[in-house]
Amino acid sequence: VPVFPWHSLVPFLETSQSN
Amino acid sequence: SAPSLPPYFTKGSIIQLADGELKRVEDLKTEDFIQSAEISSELKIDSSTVERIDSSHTPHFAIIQFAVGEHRSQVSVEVLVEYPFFVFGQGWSSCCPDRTTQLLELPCAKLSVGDVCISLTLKNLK
Repeated sequence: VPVFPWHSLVPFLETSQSN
Repeated sequence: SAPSLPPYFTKGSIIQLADGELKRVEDLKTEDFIQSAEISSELKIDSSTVERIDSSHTPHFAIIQFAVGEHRSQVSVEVLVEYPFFVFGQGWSSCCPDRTTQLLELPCAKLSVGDVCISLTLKNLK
């Protein structure tokens, strides 16, 4: 059964991705 | 191929918290993320407030504008309407909760303007 780390579930929304 | 959601959002997926505890994705609580970030040496929790939700020209996608972190940086992301975000004190929420539950069997609320979502940033980000 795969186990996924907690931090894969929530996004990085830092300004580096700002539009 | 059609865009799809990552497998870890599917009900029953096993998630490991920073302290090693294992939980099912549908059982996660706000505290789990906060405590995991406190334990993590690299990651910090950011609050990202939903400011706008617009439909996208791409079918089945939406454009969500967030105000991210202390500086409320404006960030827009284009996501599948069923993509779940974790809202503080509320749990998984998406633009189209029925679709999220239909596809992932994950209980899901409606994401709305004003919801504060959990996002991550690097602790040593200057």
